[in-house]
Amino acid sequence: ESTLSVSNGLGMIASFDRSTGEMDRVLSQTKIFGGAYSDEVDLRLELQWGYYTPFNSEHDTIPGDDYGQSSGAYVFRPSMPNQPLNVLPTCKSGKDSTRFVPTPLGLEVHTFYGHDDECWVHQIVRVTQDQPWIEVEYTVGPVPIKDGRGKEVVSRFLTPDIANNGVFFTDSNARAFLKRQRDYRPSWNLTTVHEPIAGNYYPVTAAIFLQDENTSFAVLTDRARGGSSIVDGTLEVKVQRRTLVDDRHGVGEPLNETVGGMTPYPPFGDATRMGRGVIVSGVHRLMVGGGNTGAQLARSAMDGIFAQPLIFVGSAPSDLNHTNVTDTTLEDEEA
Amino acid sequence: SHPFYELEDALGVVQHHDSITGTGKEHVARDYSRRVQAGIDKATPHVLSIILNQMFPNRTLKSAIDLQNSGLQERLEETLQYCPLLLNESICEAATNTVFEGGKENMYVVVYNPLYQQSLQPRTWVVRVPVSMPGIYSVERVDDDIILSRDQTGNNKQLVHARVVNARNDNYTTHENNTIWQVEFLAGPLLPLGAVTYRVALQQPLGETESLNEDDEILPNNFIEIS
Repeated sequence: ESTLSVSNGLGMIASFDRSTGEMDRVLSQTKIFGGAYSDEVDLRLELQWGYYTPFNSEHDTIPGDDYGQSSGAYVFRPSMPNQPLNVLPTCKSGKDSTRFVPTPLGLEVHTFYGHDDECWVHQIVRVTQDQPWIEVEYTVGPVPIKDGRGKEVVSRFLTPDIANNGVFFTDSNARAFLKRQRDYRPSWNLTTVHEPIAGNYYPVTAAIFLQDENTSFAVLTDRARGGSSIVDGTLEVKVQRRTLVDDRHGVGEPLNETVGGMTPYPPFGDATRMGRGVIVSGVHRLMVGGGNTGAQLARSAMDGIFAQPLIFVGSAPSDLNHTNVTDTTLEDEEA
Repeated sequence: SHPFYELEDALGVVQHHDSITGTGKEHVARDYSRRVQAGIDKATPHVLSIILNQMFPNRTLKSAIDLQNSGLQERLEETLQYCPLLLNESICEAATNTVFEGGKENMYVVVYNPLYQQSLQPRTWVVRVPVSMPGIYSVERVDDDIILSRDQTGNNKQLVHARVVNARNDNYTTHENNTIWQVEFLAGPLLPLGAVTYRVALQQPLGETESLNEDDEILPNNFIEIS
């Protein structure tokens, strides 16, 4: 009774905890040729939201260290080198922190995250008929900064059953997938790791995945991201950054847009009203498969995510749909 | 002078890392999107004409059926428009301006697949379009059967509840309050560089209260609930 499981009709079943709305596992049988199914993969999967506080040279610099390199457009640097992710708790938006919403094609599970009931992350997990992935649509922001700290917002995927031993894969401009090994450089001998988090973040433009000989898990992004596997059995992708101090490499201001959301130009909003911060929306698509199939999973969907269908809409009087042409019209026309 | 030049030029400019990662100043970010939008606006009429020619290949008026079609073709040439339907805005005038009341008008949704390679699975895509009023809508695929649509026994007709969703990014939405009605259906299979056309018609208007709202716990019947 405690879980609700839904299928997409293609052999993938996602289970959610009824009381919290949290996802807890995915069963997946990939349909192979001839309609048969591959053996079933049963993967525990939990979605987390959190943030790293960015290095702020005005108060994080160690006395005497004048090399206060703040986090910013050109640098990702958490305020402490091995700062654990500040995990966001769920919070109540309206009467509850989670909602199961049936849709004509499937199910949406809405969950809200934030502090002291200021919900600033809204996550919609969708399982949809005939779609080979689990869709995670998120709206993040305005990122609160009243605690005087910036925040670099991360979506983390926990797959404790996958023993990836510090190895994960990210795409190189949607072409080759490159093997990444935590705290390791293929081209030189990395002996001292100064930044165990920032030093293990890599560019992701289409997908990031981890795998072992039994199971693979891929996250397909809809735009360029930074991503990593900081802890074995997890993947994370950074979705939004808000810093309070300039990194002194660029345009002389921190990543702290406060015009957020509202266009300050009439007619949408008056120029005097400054927003509380940028709001971003995006979609991650999660795919689960058998052992060492991460690249195959990602490739099967990433071109379609890049080149999404174009939608055109028009209208016409409904009587135009049905031919009410009489023979005379026909004769006239032929005449 | 090519209709795609301005879009290509804008996409060249947005290769800058500030545009890809959003680390530029806000007004710079908006300038990037302004340039891309200007390129899209320039390219759209050209794409539309390709789509319409695909929907109504030039035919001589050899039959009454084509006569009916020419009316539909003219009307869609006037009203068909590209609807970006992005995550952060719910804009599609052609959809929200369709007069469904009293069955006066129907909406046509053309889904164009820009992928040129055939994927393993037949490609389907979830389409979510805003509509102007709550109700139960029929969604019927009519692409190359537009001519014969009057014969359709409706076997490819889906009935869909319009549901209320929060409008994205309340700056742009033209809706007074923050919610919109949305029709959602599965389009496809989509062939490479192919287009499919659906007709959306209001079957049964519903009052705002009796429509399927977000809190209903009933699961759609196409889902199996596995204990």
